[in-house]
Amino acid sequence: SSNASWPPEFQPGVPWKGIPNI
Amino acid sequence: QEPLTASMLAAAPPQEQKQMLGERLYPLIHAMHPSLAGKITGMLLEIDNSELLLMLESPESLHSKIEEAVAVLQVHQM
Repeated sequence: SSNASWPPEFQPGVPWKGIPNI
Repeated sequence: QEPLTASMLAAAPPQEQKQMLGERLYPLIHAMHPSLAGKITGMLLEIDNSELLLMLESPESLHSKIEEAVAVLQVHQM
């Protein structure tokens, strides 16, 4: 089974909740 | 819309930088893959900002990255 929440979905106009640059 | 530059990005906080890149990438990706655009953009945002900037300047490399991401997504979703 796979991790269905990956990758986080980008939506225009919605603040990005993914990882920032390391 | 003026092109996004490294100095514009550097002036923003890290989370905001990804947002700025995502806002530029999303319409380009949406034109190719409307149903997967959000997921593909999310995947590509895991790439280094400097590389993402180069991709925005080079449609050819962006397109090949998008196709790569679609292939990964399709395997992932199986």
